[in-house]
Amino acid sequence: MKVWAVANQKGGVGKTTTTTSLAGLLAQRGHSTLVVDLDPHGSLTSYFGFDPETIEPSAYDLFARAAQGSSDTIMLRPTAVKNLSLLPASTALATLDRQLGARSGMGLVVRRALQALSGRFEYALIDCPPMLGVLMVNALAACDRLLVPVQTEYLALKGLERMVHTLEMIQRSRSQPLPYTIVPTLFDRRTRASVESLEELRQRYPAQIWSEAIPVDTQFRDASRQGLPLTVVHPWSRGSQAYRRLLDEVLLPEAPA
Amino acid sequence: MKVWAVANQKGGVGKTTTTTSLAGLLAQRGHSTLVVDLDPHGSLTSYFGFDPETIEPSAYDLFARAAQGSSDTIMLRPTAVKNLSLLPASTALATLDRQLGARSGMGLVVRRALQALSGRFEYALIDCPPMLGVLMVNALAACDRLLVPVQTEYLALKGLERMVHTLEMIQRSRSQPLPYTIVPTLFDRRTRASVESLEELRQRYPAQIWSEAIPVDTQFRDASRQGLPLTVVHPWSRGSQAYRRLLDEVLLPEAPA
Ligand SMILES: Nc1ncnc2c1ncn2[C@@H]1O[C@H](COP(=O)(O)OP(=O)(O)OP(=O)(O)O)[C@@H](O)[C@H]1O
Ligand SMILES: Nc1ncnc2c1ncn2[C@@H]1O[C@H](COP(=O)(O)OP(=O)(O)OP(=O)(O)O)[C@@H](O)[C@H]1O
Ligand SMILES: [Mg+2]
Ligand SMILES: [Mg+2]
Repeated sequence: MKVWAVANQKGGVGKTTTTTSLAGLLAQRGHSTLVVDLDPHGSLTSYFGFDPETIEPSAYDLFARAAQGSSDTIMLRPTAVKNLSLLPASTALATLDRQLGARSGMGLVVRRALQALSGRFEYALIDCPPMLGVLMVNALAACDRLLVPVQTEYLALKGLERMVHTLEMIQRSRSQPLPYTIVPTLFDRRTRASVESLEELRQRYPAQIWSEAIPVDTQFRDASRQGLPLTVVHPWSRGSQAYRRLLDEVLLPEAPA
Repeated sequence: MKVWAVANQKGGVGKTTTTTSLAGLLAQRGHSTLVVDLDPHGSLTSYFGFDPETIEPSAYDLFARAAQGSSDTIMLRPTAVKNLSLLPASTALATLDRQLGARSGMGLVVRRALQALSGRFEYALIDCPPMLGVLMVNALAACDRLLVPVQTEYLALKGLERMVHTLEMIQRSRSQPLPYTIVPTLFDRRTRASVESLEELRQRYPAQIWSEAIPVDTQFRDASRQGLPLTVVHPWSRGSQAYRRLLDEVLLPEAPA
């Protein structure tokens, strides 16, 4: 099973949108796919029609059980998309950092849980919260590839430096280097600030950045209202076509780090 | 001194943009104004040209000193806008939840610090991270009014229910009820999903919602590139005009809760 994480400490850059779009495409292509919601806010869980305030069990239970030393089977939920299952988030995840505190050994909970599931799925995509904490650390330890959506605007560029520093820190504690792809999102070619930010991103991160950008597409909001990935609801929209090209590049065997 | 917090657990809804726009307007109207960055990602701090990775002292030091029992004076930074000062964030804030753990009494650190500053400023606006944790709890305990930006799209509506539940929990532990205003943002009248979400918001929260909405305005990105509030760079843009009307409503003496 290939495990991809979608992360960025900046909020609202398109992490959940990237997760639903790529997972939607993989499922539509017949690959059995799991999406994992590690965001206490539960956007991915809400997206597929579940309530993160009340859902049980959830990703929270992985940690609760690990703290007690047991690791039963995890309950996954079906989604409205064939070949696509969900490991939901609960709002209780927000208490983890405080509860676990400086306790060691809780960085590999998600990795172990996904290893136990690896026979059932070909791909697992992890949606991360916009915060560096135990949940993001777990996602970075569990994945073998990372996607970093970055909004093409100035503040997001500043924020990306922080994400890259975090990655450099994480790389030191991994045996294999973690390949990551920077995915420019919410690109609006009519806005000077958007065009200039994209150029700056390309200059600063030439080896990691995807060669294109996901354009602003008002149909994403429509898709989230229907609780289906854009690629299922509007397969030929600008957004779907862009995510299809991104997926093709990420799937290349020799895909650059 | 009036203290307003700008919070929403959902990322990318316009919290930092609302903080810079309202604070910019207050400063331009001659009110001495402080902006406080409690987001470990430091968008507000970066916005005004400082680096949250290296800046010292910062809001983090308020907590570090409180944990040691001392509370010296806090260092504020000037911004490029007359009458506007900044209490910056440092990325070290991200470690607070883990470090403080279940330790009690750390919910009033920001409130006490702002009380010590109340003679120097007429308004203090607190920008919050997109996560329910010790930082947001501090902001909600320190403020006498709350603004909740909500993007006019479906997922953000689901997320707002969570924010409102959080507020209901907080209200129980406050002596005075906390008045809050829901501010619809990133409104795009050309998109059905945006128009329908706004209608739904108005139906669900008639007493708390602002009567208008902040429109999508590409000039916000331009302003953030220049490190100045939109209201300073493009005072007659659609975004600035909308924030001016919001400010006028929030300043009304009998402003609804
Ligand atoms: N390419 C796009 N075009 C138009 N809207 C988009 C696009 N990508 C994302 N959006 C919209 O932007 C908003 C933020 O996206 P999303 O929730 O995926 O970001 P996020 O990084 O997951 O946010 P958070 O930090 O809260 O987890 C959503 O309303 C989404 O519908
Ligand atoms: N009315 C608007 N029109 C157009 N763009 C906007 C508007 N409001 C905010 N933005 C843009 O949307 C992005 C997100 O806004 P902002 O960073 O203020 O959100 P936030 O809620 O503070 O995010 P975070 O959760 O990361 O703290 C920024 O690029 C900002 O420039
Ligand atoms: Mg998300
Ligand atoms: Mg912000």
